[in-house]
Amino acid sequence: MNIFRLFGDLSHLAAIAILLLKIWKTRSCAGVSGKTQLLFAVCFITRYIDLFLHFVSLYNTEKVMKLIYISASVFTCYLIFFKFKATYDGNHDSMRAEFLIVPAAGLACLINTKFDAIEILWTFSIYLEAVAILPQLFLISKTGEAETITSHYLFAQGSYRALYILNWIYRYHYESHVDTIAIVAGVVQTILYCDFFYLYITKVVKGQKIVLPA
Amino acid sequence: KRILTHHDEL
Repeated sequence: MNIFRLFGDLSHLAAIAILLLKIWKTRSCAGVSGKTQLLFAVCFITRYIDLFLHFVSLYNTEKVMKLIYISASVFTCYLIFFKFKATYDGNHDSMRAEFLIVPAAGLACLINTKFDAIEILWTFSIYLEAVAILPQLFLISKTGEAETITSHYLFAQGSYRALYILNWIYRYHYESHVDTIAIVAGVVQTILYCDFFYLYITKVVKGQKIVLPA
Repeated sequence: KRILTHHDEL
């Protein structure tokens, strides 16, 4: 474990917590893409499938973190699609998730480290995570604005994988560790946030709201 | 460089 991965995981936890708090406190999921949250839930379940297969006692923080990610993302989907369904902005959350899932699944079958079920699921989860934020960014571009709290969520969510890139550079240099698939997907994922990062740094930090040119 | 098969990151 290095400082970059530690802060990356903390940033990821913060993002999940910020979103849950936003929905729970405002009792509304306006401005939140349910599809992106569904995709994240799928990512966690397919990536941490080993938790279900050979359940080992929660002997380390990693197992606990995996369970937190899975349960928090499923609970977030429950809030969006059931509890606060009336506030779900289905009209604007209109990006076809199939256009993200099918290519990720196909690519996972073509480009992977080992052609076995667990590895294919892990690879699918990595590819899907890289594009899972697209419905959320698409929704913001459709509505033309993002609530400040949602911007903080997106900043934490984008920072997590950006910090992982620093972690991979660190591990390449000090541990000769290379996980090419995770690195390439992580770079693509972070690039998708660049536009938002620019808006966040120039606007939200100054206390303004993000309003996209309609 | 060592390519990982098991994945030790979240």
